[in-house]
Amino acid sequence: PMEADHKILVKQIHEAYMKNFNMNKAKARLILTGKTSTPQPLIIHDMETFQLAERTLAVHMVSGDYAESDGGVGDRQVFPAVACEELEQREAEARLFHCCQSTSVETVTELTEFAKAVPGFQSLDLNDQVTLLKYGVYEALFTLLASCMNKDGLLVARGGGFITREFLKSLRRPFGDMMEPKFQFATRFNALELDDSDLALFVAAIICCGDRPGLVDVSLVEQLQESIVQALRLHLLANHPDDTFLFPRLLQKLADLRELVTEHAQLVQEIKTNEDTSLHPLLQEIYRDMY
Amino acid sequence: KEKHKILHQLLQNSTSPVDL
Repeated sequence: PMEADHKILVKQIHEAYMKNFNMNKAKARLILTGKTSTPQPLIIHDMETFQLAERTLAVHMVSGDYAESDGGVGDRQVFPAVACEELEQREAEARLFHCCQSTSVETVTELTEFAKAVPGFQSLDLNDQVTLLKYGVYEALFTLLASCMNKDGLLVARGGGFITREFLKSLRRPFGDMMEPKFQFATRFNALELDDSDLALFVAAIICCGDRPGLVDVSLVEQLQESIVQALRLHLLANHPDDTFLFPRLLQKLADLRELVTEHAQLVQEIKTNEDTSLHPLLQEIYRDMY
Repeated sequence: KEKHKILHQLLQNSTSPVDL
């Protein structure tokens, strides 16, 4: 009976994943390897192609301005001494930062719907559901991001654009430091060659994690986590029979993800403090008193 | 609860990111 139980759970979680995420690894790999009938993504490798992408991929790259009354990204008076070209560059970087935020907000929304479809999640105390999302969404987000990355860049705008790693690296500090650690993680993570069914369980295990700070009913979350982790272990054995150490290697990635999120939260804090830009209210909620 | 208003909202009903 346990065997049957885990198979049902695997199926339910995989279905929830396929239903709720607009992009998945199979889709991303088809686009990245050019094996799709849809148009090739627009390559964004400098400010000029970024601006072209902003115009042509407007629907999915549209960036909201979440500025409060202290002035938005377009407030030219903030940089009175900066030359015009540099100002344009700064504005483009701020817009790019907002595009990243929009994508994050969209993914957090998808992750929430996915979590709700994980059997048992909605039976948890509502405050615990909030806590699990608050601490889990960024780890999950960077896991999903790896599916859209190869060593040269990152698929954006629902596959309509491909932003090069070199271009992201070339941006002014701290923006230029933002993505490089994610590429390094993605290279190591993608070497595990997980498919979407594996990833679905891994993402569910990230979210249903019993050691998040402030959980009300730890043992209930641990029970849920245990059933998902067991399903993941059995599924990996069946799905990757030649790779017996895949499960422990994957569990090690959880520590890398935590480190990646802590580092990311620090960078976002730095941007918030030193740059004339604003943070989406949902992301503010997640980052506030996080670690 | 106030501190995580939007997360609560997302959990209790389907809110499109556009509405946030």
